Amino acid sequence: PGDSSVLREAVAVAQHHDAVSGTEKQHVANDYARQLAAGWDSCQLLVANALASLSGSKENFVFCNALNVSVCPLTEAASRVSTASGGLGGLWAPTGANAPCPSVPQFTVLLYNPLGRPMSWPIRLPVNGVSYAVTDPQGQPVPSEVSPGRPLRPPHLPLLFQASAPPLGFSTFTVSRLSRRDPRMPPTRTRVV
Amino acid sequence: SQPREIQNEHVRVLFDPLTGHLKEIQNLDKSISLPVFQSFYWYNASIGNDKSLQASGAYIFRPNSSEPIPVAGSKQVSTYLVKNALVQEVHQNFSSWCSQVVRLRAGQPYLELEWTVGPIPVEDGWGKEIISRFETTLQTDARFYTDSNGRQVLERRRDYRPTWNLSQTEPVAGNYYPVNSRIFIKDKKFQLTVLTDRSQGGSSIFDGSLELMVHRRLLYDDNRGVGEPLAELGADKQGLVVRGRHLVLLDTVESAADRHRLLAQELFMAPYTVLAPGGGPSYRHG
Repeated sequence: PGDSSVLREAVAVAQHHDAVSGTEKQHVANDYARQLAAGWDSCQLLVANALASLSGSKENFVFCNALNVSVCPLTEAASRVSTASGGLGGLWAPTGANAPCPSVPQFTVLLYNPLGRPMSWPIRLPVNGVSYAVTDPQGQPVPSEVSPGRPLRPPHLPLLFQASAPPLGFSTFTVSRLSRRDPRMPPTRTRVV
Repeated sequence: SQPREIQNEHVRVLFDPLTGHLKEIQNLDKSISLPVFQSFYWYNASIGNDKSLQASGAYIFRPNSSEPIPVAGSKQVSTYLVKNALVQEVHQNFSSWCSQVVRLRAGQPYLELEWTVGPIPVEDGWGKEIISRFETTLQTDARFYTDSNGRQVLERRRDYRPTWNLSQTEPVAGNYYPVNSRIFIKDKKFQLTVLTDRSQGGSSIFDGSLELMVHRRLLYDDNRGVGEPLAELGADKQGLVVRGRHLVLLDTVESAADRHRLLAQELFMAPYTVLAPGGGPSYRHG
């Protein structure tokens, strides 16, 4: 069962002017963050259940909270040869840098759009393959690129593609890695100067 | 050799071939261009002086000089360019603790600056307040515009208050205002708007300029009740590293709002990405 009241409580506490403006002592700031993180976790369970019900398929939904610093165990693992490791029980896998993620040859990306108008949004996911095939909810191919990261940076390069989602709705995109011999493998077109 | 330019259908961005800094933004749809220099600086946080004992702290922003210090020092910015069908970006390295990606995605009519700042070094014993500053040729006549509390955009005038006669004692801090979603400067024809992905302090300290404070690390309490300096540490006990984005739009004054109003909503209520291994069993209702 998901529960949004934990986040509601945390946000209610964070109405205090200290939380809004950052004028609290450090240990208080840490506690605000702890409460908000606990609220996020239980809300993500709620969102996962809703997505399973709406999309009609059970999934280990993963919320990569550190995508802004290119950390997402699922997409980074999805490029390796799949091993025997099974998925995690239930609808929802814990997130976090060391979350055990099944190694799968492909993964799906769901984009939820909270605005009341159609939205196109750039997706940027850390991967360590060099080429992927992305298809949209209608099964149509979506242009994608694996952009070389900074020289001498860790091997996780960003996979880029433009995703669109309907008003107050979500779209599901399927991403699968192309082997070097795959005829769909486009020539690398990225220049780094 | 430093990269010269990146572009997409709507925008072209030129870089200074010698210093690697942003040099000009061109709106290709409207055939307008504006020289824009952008870089990172830091204000030296005051610890109190003969005029006032007030130190910079969690409640108070008070630099000890009106002149901020360039993060990159006199060095040029080291850069490299990435180009493919979906994105063109210039990675700029201002220092070991300050970098930025200037990004143009296919089809987007704005420039994205993804900045990463921290851990702010304080071994020199100075608290630092880091800003991203834009300098243009716009004749702004001491005016700039910020949305205070996200409700409405208010006109701000340097060293002036509409409701009382201000005798300015803090030439920088006295001109800083809350920015929740956007700050812009304009002249009679063009407007440069910067959208923020979080609340920041912002100002226009001299005509044609615009600045936003992206990070702070201080060493003294400001004696207003917290009882400790604003010096948040990360899990590694180093100063916090912060990453964020500024979206930069150049447009005519008449049509600037069309763009920034919708884009600010998208930034504030950004779509949410959820991932899954795929191929799970069907979900039976009930």
